[in-house]
Amino acid sequence: DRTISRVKLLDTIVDTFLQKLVAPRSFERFTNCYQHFQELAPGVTRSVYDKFVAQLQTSIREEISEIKEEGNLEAVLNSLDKIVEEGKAHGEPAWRPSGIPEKDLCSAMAPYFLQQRDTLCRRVRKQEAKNQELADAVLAGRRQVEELQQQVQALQQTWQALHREQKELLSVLRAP
Amino acid sequence: FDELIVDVATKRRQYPRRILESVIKTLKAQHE
Amino acid sequence: MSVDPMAYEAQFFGFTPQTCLLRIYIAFQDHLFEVMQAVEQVILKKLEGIPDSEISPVQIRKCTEKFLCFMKGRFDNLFGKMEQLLLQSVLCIPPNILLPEDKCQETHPFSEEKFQLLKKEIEELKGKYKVELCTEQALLAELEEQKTVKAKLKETLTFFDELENIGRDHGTSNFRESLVSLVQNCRKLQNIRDNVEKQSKRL
Repeated sequence: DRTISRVKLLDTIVDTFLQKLVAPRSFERFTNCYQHFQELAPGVTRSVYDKFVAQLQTSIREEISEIKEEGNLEAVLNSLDKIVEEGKAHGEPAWRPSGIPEKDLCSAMAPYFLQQRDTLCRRVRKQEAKNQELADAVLAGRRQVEELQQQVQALQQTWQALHREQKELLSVLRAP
Repeated sequence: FDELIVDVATKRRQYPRRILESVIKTLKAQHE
Repeated sequence: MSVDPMAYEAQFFGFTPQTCLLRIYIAFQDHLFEVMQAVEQVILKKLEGIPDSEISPVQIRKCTEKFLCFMKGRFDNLFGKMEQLLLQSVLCIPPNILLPEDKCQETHPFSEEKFQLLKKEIEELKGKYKVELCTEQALLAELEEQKTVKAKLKETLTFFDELENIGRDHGTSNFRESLVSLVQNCRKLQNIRDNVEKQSKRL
C-alpha cells in the first residue's frame, strides 16, 4: 500500500522483525536450551527470558533510531516519498544514467546551448538588418558620388571647352 | 565495489551541476 | 548472479542500500550477541546464589551456544526477509521515478548526435556573426570614404560655382557666351581692320 510513508514502513518492518524474532515457541526453546536451569529456577528463567526479549528489542530499536539520526534517514525517506508522489503519474520506466557521462550530460547542458544559439540567432539577424541599412546607405552614397562626379565632369568639360575657345581667341587676337 | 558505486553515484549527482556552472560561465564569457 | 548495484539509489541516498542493510545486520547481530552474553552472565550470577547447584558454567555456556544458534538461525532467516522488503519498498527508487537532478533528461532529452549538431550550429552562427561584423566594418569604412569623396567633389563644385560667380560679378553672366561673343567681335574687328587696310592700300 503506497500510501504508507517509507519511514512508517521501515518502523513497521523492523517491529515485525522483532516480534517474529522472539515469536512464541522461542520461550520453549529457551527453556529447552537452559533445561537444568529451568528445572532449578523456573520463575527466574521466565524473568531472565522476558528481560532478554525486552533488552534485545530496546537495543535494536535504539540502533534503528541511531541509524536514522546518523543518516538523517527520516528526512531523506520523506523527501523520497515526495519525489515518488510527484512522479507517480509517469507510467513508463524513467531515464537512468547510461554509464557514458558525455552522453548523459547532453540533456543537462542542452538548454544553455539552445539559449546561446537563440541569442546568437537574434544577434546575427539584428546585425544583418543593420548591415542591410548600411548597404542601402552605401549604395545611395555611391549613386550620389557618381552624380557629383558626373556634375564635376560636365563642368570640367565646359571649362575645358572654354579654355580651348580662350586659346582660339588668343590665337585670333595674335593673328598678324 | 561499494565505494566505487557510491563514488560514481556521487559524481553523477554532483558533477552535472558543477559542469553546468563552468559551462554557463564559459558561455557568458563568450557572450561578453 | 548479477548484483544490482542500486547505483541510482546510491545517487539519492549517498550510500548503497545494501551497505546500509549490512550495517543494520551487523549492528543487530552485535546486539543479539551482547544480550545473549548478558543473559548468560545473569544466569551464572543466579546460579552463584543457589547453594550446591550442579550446573557448571561450561554447561551454561553450552546452553547459551545452543540457544544462540537457534536465535541466529531465526535471526538470519527473518533478516533476509526484512532485507528484501526494505530493498523493495523503502530503500528503492521505483523504475518510473526520476530524481530531481535528472529532470532535464525527461523534459528535453538530447541525444549526443543532436547535441553535436547544436554545437556545430552555434559555431556556424558565430562564424556568420563575425562575417556580419566584418561586413559592418567594411560598410562603415566605405561610408566614411564616401563622406570624404563627396566633400571633395562638393568642394570642386563650389570652386566651379565661384568661378561662375566671379564672371557674374564682372558683368558676364555666362562666361562661355561672353567668350563666344568676344571671339565673334574680335573676328568682326579683324574683318573691319582688314577692310580698312585694303581700302587704305587702294587709296
